Amino acid sequence: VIRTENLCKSFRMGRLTLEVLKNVTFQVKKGEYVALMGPSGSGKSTLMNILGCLDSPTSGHYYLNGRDVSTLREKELARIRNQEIGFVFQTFNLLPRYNALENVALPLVYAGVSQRIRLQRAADTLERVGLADRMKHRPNELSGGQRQRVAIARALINQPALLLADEPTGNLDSVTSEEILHLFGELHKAGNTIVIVTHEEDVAARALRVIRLRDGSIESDGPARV
Amino acid sequence: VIRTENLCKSFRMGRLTLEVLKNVTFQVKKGEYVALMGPSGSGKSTLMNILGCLDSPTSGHYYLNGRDVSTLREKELARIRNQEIGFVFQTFNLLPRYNALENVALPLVYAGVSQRIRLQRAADTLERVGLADRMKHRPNELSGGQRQRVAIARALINQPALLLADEPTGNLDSVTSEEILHLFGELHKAGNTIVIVTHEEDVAARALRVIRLRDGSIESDGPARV
Ligand SMILES: Nc1ncnc2c1ncn2[C@@H]1O[C@H](COP(=O)(O)OP(=O)(O)OP(=O)(O)O)[C@@H](O)[C@H]1O
Ligand SMILES: Nc1ncnc2c1ncn2[C@@H]1O[C@H](COP(=O)(O)OP(=O)(O)OP(=O)(O)O)[C@@H](O)[C@H]1O
Ligand SMILES: [Mg+2]
Ligand SMILES: [Mg+2]
Repeated sequence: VIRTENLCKSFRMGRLTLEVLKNVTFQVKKGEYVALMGPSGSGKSTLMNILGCLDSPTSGHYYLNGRDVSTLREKELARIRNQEIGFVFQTFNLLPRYNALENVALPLVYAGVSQRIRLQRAADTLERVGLADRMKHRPNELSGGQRQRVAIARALINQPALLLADEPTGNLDSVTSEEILHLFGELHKAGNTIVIVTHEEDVAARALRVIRLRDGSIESDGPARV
Repeated sequence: VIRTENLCKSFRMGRLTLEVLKNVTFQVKKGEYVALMGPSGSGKSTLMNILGCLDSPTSGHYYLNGRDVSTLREKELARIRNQEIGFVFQTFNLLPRYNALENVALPLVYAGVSQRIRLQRAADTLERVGLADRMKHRPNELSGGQRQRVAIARALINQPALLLADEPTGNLDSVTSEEILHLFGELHKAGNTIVIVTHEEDVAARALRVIRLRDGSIESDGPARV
């Protein structure tokens, strides 16, 4: 479902060019569960943004379901981002003036779902991440781990074919993490594909394969150690 | 150095009152290293904000170095926040239009240190958290773990008598976490006091005592398991 070919990404800072991804080449088949690991600053979020069609590479190719993403128009990219991909951001990216329910329901607005059904599905999903009693809270009325779970619920609400989760348990205690990883496991059992960035070996152990980045290149790519 | 007495904190949401901290009473002596743990939403950040003089309780007392914080004027609170306390926020709270160096130097502006010395000390501190080559980057040009380290550097730059760190390693890989915890260990050896919120047992193991919150109350308070 994912195929990258010599993906490079660099940022210009004044006269300097910072190479952040260097010839990243790998594939993820439909239904795989992959952990992406590596030191802070190694390029994981940058790679995830490209996989999520939120950013484009400086050079190289990204094929999503066989299609070269650089050839797709913005309208099609928006449809893909909304209906095929669920993205949990490392910094959550919730809308501050909307409450948890409204934030989680947002992907369904684009999909043209009626308001009554949107709010019902958002409520169900929030319940599944343990936030049944926090639905009317806005982000600044939520704890760090609660905001993270709202971001997770928003990514899951469409039952996406591809879930991209950037450090989704970083602010969660172990019991709550288990609940979230269980939900991811269910999504995976339903045949969907998961790529999860994590710093924790025991979270990575839930995946079947670990890709490790170092300084923007793939250092290793193999089965998760059990 | 810290003494709380029946600390209560509640939030009003429309006609509901949400009790978030309930009769929290404990002491921390000078030079202690305490881990504060508990499930997501249990009140840790809310308690930390009160300890850091950033918020006041709904009822109860907080004595910092023997002085009832509720009796202090804003000018004195600002001086304490700036010169006696270092605070690492769960959400970093960096200034987006300033680069890493400027963000880290900020506490020294208030302390009246000259610009040349401020920037020198900020550079040294950034080097100690492994960000020597990221000093001119602004927050949106940094990875999640790099932003976290800038927030840590800003809290450490004054060598504060009291360090309050809210999940400071949540976005860091294990090698980088070790480096940060080593720095905290050095601050502690120099006689300073540390309270660190963490979800990770091995981070808590570096502290000498663990206070666990559940639903806003202290569930347990005892030595860290080694
Ligand atoms: N807009 C930008 N301009 C310049 N450099 C950038 C920019 N965005 C990211 N970087 C740099 O790119 C590198 C990779 O960033 P990225 O966010 O992908 O790291 P990461 O692996 O997700 O790290 P972490 O584990 O800390 O979240 C970092 O060194 C960062 O400083
Ligand atoms: N401004 C607010 N209005 C209403 N409720 C709030 C507000 N701020 C926090 N809360 C609630 O207070 C509770 C405690 O929040 P707090 O941020 O202290 O939790 P925490 O222990 O730090 O959690 P986490 O581990 O997820 O960071 C949460 O249930 C949260 O929903
Ligand atoms: Mg990242
Ligand atoms: Mg918190």
